Amino acid sequence: TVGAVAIDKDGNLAAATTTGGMTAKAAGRVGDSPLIGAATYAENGVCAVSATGHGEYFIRVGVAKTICDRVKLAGETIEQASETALGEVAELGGDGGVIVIGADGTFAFVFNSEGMYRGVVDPSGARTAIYGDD
Amino acid sequence: MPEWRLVIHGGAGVITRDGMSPEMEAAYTAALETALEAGADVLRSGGSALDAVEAAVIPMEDDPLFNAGYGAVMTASQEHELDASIMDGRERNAGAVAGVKRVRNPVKAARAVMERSEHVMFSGDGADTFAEGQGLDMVDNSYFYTERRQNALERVLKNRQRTAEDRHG
Repeated sequence: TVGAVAIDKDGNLAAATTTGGMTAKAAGRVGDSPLIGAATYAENGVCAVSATGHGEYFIRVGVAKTICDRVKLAGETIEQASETALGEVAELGGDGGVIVIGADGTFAFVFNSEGMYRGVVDPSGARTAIYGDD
Repeated sequence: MPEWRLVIHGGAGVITRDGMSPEMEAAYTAALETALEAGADVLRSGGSALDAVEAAVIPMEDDPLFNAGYGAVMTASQEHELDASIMDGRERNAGAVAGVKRVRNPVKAARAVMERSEHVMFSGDGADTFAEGQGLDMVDNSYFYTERRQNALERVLKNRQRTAEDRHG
């Protein structure tokens, strides 16, 4: 899976996620990538999320929408909301991660897998990371 | 608050220093930087967040290092089935495609569903047909083939067992 979230000069948020899955997956198996609310969600004034991981668990938790709702309704930070949602994924037996941008432009990488290919860029420059302890 | 910002991921999983050569690490880093720059170029020039996320995803769909588009994992039926979704936070408009086999860049198809139909998701042959009708680049399913993914498929089918490394987000 790959994905991106962004905030533009006007404060608009957007998210995109594409493909993913496991080798030799059953034909017709659909993971979380195309499911709005599981892997992808964006709402101005709240946050934008793209997820990657064991899709069935992300679908069952509704990870992306859960994160945005916890930010919107419970007033949690994007990190708190992401950790809660991924905690639910872990409780069910899944792993993976999310990238999130908040309405104020703050961002978070949150994952419970060993690593996640990831990066961020803004006017101050670009940074990338791969491993969990990067 | 930053003037603009873009964040990307290229998948999560069993990614450790022990399992990564310096050459592979450099290749992934370069690919991530390419994707970041593609999206940053949009935002730097005043473009929308929506255009930026699409621009950032396309290079990763075109790079066989990632499990998306060209180089995506194969199904047990030895085909490639691709999915994508996109969402615009302004009006919570969204589009998605599932199980497409001929759209070169599924994220473009997802955006076409969002902007050029009254629907949110198309799947299977209907999604391919819709994308073709919208003038998107179409390819034979074999376009997505890479030797690396073929070898992984053969190993899994032979052993009838997936390792953690066979899950790619």
